[in-house]
Amino acid sequence: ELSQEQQALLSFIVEAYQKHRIPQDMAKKLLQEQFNAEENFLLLTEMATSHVQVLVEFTKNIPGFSALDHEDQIALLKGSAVEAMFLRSAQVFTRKQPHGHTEVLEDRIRKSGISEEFITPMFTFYKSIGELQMTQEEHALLTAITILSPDRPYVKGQQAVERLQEPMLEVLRRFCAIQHPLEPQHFARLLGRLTELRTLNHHHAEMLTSWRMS
Amino acid sequence: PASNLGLEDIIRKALMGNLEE
Repeated sequence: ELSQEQQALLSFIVEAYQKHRIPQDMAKKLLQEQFNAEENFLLLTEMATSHVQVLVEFTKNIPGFSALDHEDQIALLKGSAVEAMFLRSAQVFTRKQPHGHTEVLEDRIRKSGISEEFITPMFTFYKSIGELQMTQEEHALLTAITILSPDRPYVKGQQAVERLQEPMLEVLRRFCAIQHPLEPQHFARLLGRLTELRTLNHHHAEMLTSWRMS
Repeated sequence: PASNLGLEDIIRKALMGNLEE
């Protein structure tokens, strides 16, 4: 079972995660089918910016984060923004959408000028997240755990970050055991997705370069 | 890397609470 304190932490994180999301009117724009390459580029850039702003607002709610060294806060966010973005996007592609929406979104991404070698791993990742049928709680916790990775470049106070990350990992571990009693490997699988995210993150800078050139 | 300059800027602004900018 979750202790009272852990339950409170979980509720708090989930509420913050649900509250801080991309503005709906921007998300709606994505579904308008009329777009040329330039509009597409601008919209995806705007979305990415909004993603980061929302991520920062969510992160400010993580207990203890604001007490970390200010430059460490930036290093953590900078190191995790891309991974958190992929995690959030994965939700869009795995949630049941009204008919045709997923196809429009996928088409928009495929026509964005990003080369196929980067697109394929991205959709493979979305698929592997979809297979886990993650709950909102798992998404919120996994995002918080990703942000609180002590081994990001330029983080000085690694132990302070670890002290914030560990309770999140423990809540996620227990939550998985409660929700998936017949799947003892579920927690390990979730953590495995973090490794996949690292790979996507690693290729992201390369992807940006190729996109800009295109 | 240059590709990260924009990102850091957005993060710093958002951390300071200047979301409107």
